[in-house]
Amino acid sequence: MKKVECIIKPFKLDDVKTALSDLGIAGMTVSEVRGFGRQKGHTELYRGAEYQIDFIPKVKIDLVIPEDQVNEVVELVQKEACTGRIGDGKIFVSDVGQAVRIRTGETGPESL
Amino acid sequence: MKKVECIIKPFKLDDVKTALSDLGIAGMTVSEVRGFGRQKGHTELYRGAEYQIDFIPKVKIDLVIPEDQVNEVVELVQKEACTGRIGDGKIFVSDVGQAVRIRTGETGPESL
Amino acid sequence: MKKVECIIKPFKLDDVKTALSDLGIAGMTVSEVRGFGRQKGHTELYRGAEYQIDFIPKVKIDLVIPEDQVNEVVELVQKEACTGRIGDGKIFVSDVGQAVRIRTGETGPESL
Amino acid sequence: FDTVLARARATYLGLAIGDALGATTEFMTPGEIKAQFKVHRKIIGGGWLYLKPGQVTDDTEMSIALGRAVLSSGGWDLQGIADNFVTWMRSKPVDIGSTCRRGIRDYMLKGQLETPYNDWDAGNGAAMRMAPVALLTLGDEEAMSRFAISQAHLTHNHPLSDAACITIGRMIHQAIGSCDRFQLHATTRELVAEYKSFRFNKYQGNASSYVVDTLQTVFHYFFTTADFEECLVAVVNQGGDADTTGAIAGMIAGAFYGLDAIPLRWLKKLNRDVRIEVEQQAVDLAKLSPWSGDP
Ligand SMILES: Nc1ncnc2c1ncn2[C@@H]1O[C@H](COP(=O)(O)OP(=O)(O)O)[C@@H](O)[C@H]1O
Ligand SMILES: Nc1ncnc2c1ncn2[C@@H]1O[C@H](COP(=O)(O)OP(=O)(O)O)[C@@H](O)[C@H]1O
Ligand SMILES: Nc1ncnc2c1ncn2[C@@H]1O[C@H](COP(=O)(O)OP(=O)(O)O)[C@@H](O)[C@H]1O
Ligand SMILES: [Mg+2]
Ligand SMILES: [Mg+2]
Repeated sequence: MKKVECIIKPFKLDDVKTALSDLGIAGMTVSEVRGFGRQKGHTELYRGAEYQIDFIPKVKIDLVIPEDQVNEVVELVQKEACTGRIGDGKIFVSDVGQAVRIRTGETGPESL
Repeated sequence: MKKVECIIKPFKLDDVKTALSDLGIAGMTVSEVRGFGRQKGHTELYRGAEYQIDFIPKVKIDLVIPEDQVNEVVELVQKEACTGRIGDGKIFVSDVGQAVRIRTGETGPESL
Repeated sequence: MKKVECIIKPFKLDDVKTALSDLGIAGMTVSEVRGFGRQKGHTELYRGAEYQIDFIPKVKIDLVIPEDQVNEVVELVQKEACTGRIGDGKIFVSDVGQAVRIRTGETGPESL
Repeated sequence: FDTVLARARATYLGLAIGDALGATTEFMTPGEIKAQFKVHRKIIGGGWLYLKPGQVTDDTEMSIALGRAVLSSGGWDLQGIADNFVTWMRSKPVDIGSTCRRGIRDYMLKGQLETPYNDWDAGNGAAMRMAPVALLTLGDEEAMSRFAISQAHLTHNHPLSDAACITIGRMIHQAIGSCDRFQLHATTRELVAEYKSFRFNKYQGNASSYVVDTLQTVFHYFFTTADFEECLVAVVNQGGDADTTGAIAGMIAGAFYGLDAIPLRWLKKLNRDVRIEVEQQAVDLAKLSPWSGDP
């Protein structure tokens, strides 16, 4: 099994979720994170001085899927989350050795 | 070493922490995440129309432990976090190559 | 490629980011987490009784970097984030099999 | 043959009504149901899926998808059924079981029409789809058994699930053929003889989605009640996988007690489009079956 970790612009979450559900994928875990990179934060006025906010809010999607579906999922997320502007984000794929569905104790790809 | 990543119902956090501490495990890192899956969010009324919230708050526990404790920890978390109702969550186990305790520079399982 | 996951005291974020940028590393993803470990939370007064908050706010930095930079980065983060007091945090290194820059579709270390 | 058509409609309506009624109490325990409803006997929606009153779930929707494929091909068409399952999955249904979802995805991604054997496949997701299979094959038990297994293996490959599907099919055939309840009981005893775990004479109250628990619940309440309404109310108040135990009890009780035994208040509450479609499918499927006498 593989974990596909996608860091994307927050407004892209719905598009990505919809595209994944067309692939029959509805389970995932999402968190709000702060991105630092080449994309610059906006400036804010604070007590009369302009400050550059140096991080950008991003959303991180963690999806654990069977190994044979990785290429298709990575391609789909990249296509949906892309705007062509700096800061679109990253996709990282890593290995998952074991998985368990807490409700039933099922293990392996059947637990996903 | 292995990372055991547990996505559980928020009210189960204390039960799981207590059970882990009985195994002598007190160190872990916890974050709040949003879960998507079969479990439905509740509906909210907004400007006279009913909307289904499509995510469910979950809590994610990240625990890095020595490899030989994995089976026992996975079994314990599954047992404690289980309610038998949809949405109980998942446990994912993956490999950790190096670990460092920042305070002392110690590395390997002694740093956990 | 490797993922270097650093759990540090929140006030150390700027020092760590500055030191990393001196190494030419500007891209990372940061999240707020709760740490449990040997460091005790402060006590709060609530309805006349003192309660121990049992977690400590931490910041988690996720950095994906080429494998040959790992030792240097781990050493740098450990040095910058260290105060010598309990609760300084941990660094965990794990494997990343694939990486993609969403904006361009670039893969591998060039996407980082 | 008109009696057959009426009982066919009662079978399919029983499935939809049991699904809609039981969905309210799905995943609840008998104690929780008692505390909240005293006795749950109205179609009111709600439940863990936040349903509208009369709305059905995957039990009925997958059956409808199966029936549509068979009817548009004029006969058994496994690939057509699989395609319809994919279309249904992508229509964002209110619920999909995890085992069903996996099987449908594997067909969508690799064209797989039979999922490999799996210890974890002893759920009731295939058994709940037996109504259209039984109606298509009235008069031909051998065809019913073959089709039952072939549609089951799209998502569930396990001997307990296979045996459950065939037994449900046989009971629907016998009930539509106006057998008596001793005959139906004898059919359940044949299942128990083959797989002892299905024994239900000392019912323990387990009503989970494990196909053994599901059928024990259905059989226990079917044989200890005297009409369609009493049977379904008893089953759904046991909670657990209540929409599916309700749906399966509804199929068998519908076939056995007939249309007139279905409470009018439940018929009226059932979603109108669903009601029209299942009644039409029931008639069209029965007319395709050997019993219709059509050449
Ligand atoms: N090396 C890295 N490790 C982890 N996350 C990163 C890394 N580099 C960038 N990111 C994440 O990707 C986001 C986009 O990166 P950025 O450099 O702004 O744009 P782009 O990927 O379009 O070149 C950042 O906001 C951050 O969340
Ligand atoms: N493929 C997946 N990858 C990562 N997290 C997942 C995945 N599937 C489910 N989850 C997480 O597990 C939680 C429970 O999943 P759900 O489908 O609602 O119930 P259950 O696990 O009981 O079948 C979700 O809210 C989500 O946080
Ligand atoms: N086994 C572990 N797995 C994951 N995170 C851990 C683990 N142990 C500790 N942590 C994280 O490291 C932080 C510091 O740990 P603590 O035991 O308080 O101090 P120290 O590392 O200085 O001995 C904790 O607040 C928690 O966020
Ligand atoms: Mg259902
Ligand atoms: Mg059900």
